Amino acid sequence: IDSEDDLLQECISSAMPKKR
Amino acid sequence: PTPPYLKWAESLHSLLDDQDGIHLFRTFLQQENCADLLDFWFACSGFRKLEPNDSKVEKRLKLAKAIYKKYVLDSNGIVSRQIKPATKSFIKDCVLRQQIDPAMFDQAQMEIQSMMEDNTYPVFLKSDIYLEYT
Repeated sequence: IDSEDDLLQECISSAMPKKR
Repeated sequence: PTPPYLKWAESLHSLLDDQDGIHLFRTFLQQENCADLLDFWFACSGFRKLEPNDSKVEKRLKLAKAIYKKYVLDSNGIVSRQIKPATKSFIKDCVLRQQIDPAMFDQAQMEIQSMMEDNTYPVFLKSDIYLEYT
């Protein structure tokens, strides 16, 4: 089970642009 | 071609569209103790991108609660202080009623974005950290 922090971090990362 | 760091000065979106730009802006915000503004902005985008189909309902609810708890609920937090009371009530209501909608953080994200566009972003463009980078 993901902790809330892991879930948040995953969510934030998913919105970031991928490498140029 | 225009170097990336010059593009960053065109708009907040140009800055947030570039990994190095995000990294530098976040370092600046950390110095100002307001990196949560940026994390919240990306958390809202990430939440909106979750497809109802490829993500379990419980996961979306858990994530909505986590975003609410970390950024909206704490009335001393930088994000909470910049979001209008009506917007906070709306989010609280969605979480309490478990009415999880992909757009439930959109208004709050817009308010934080406007605040960054009017305030932290122009200050960043004049900051030592940006000028040294360029």
